[in-house]
Amino acid sequence: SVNPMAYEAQFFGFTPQTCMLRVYIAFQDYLFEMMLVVESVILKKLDGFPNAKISAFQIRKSTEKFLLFMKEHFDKLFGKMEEVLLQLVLNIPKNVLLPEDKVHEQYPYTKEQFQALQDEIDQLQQRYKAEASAGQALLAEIEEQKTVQAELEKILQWFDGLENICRAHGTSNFKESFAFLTQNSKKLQGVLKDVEKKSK
Amino acid sequence: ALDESLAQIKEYITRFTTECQSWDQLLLGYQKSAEEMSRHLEECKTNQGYAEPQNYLGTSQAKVLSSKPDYQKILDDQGEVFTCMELVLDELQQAVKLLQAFAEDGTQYLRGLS
Amino acid sequence: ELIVETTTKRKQWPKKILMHAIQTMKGEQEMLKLYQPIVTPEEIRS
Repeated sequence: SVNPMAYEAQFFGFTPQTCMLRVYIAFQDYLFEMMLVVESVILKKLDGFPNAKISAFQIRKSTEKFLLFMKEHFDKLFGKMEEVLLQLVLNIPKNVLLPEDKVHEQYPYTKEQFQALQDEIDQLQQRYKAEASAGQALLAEIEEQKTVQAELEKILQWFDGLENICRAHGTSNFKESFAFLTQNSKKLQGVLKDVEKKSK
Repeated sequence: ALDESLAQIKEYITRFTTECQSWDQLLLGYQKSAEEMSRHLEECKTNQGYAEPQNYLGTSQAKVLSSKPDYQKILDDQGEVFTCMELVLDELQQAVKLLQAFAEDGTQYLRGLS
Repeated sequence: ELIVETTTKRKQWPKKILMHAIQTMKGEQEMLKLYQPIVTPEEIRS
């Protein structure tokens, strides 16, 4: 089955398979290079034997045979090496968390829990705004109360003023003064009647 | 086995492509939120934070605010006091004028008699 | 390429997202601090 080795790719920045492939290609390129070098050395040595019955074409054929032989062995050995490297070196054990994922070790949040937190934050913000608005409303009411209080105090002052005027004119109690005035008027009425009678 | 591997590879390609797109969308979403928030903050600073008030229902002061008296009515009710005082003072003035007139009449009569 | 691209995003995008999320939250906090609801007192007729 295909194993993408994604966690390893997250750590290394490349997939282990790509790494092994590049190592393989490097080895292979080197092998081809070496074969060419070996072939050129043999061809050079062959120049020193003009009577040799071996042609350059045969050398080339042998080189190709040798290359095939080496490649087969190399492929077999590389296969084993790749297996070991992928399992033991370019591998992150199942129990290991990379540093960037450490946060998920102890506090795994579900989508619902995250949404619940978001909702709670939104609610708190709304409540804060509502409380701030209520505070401002209370301050506005205090201003209204001050206005009303000033008006009511004006009324009280008016009554005080009235009382002061009355007192200044010798009348502190309207009821008493009025009763006194009425009594005196009645007395005067009595006196006038008396005088009228005596005059007649 | 090859077909199976190919099918698996195709499935991985689809999954990883979708995941990539999801990551990009998520990042874009948060980026847009941050940009919008910056814009709102600038607007708010321009307005000096002034805003429409929220509903008071459910706040800690809801009871106090909902029991707000009618201050205008309290003041308007004082009008009755003034009306009453006007009537009283009018009556008082009339009564005193009457008594004054009586006093004058009486004085004149006695002067005449004398 | 796709595996590397996806896993790079798994590693790096959360940091960027966190940065934007923090910026958003700080903005929200500041906006709350600046929040000044206007409640005008009612006109009281004398």
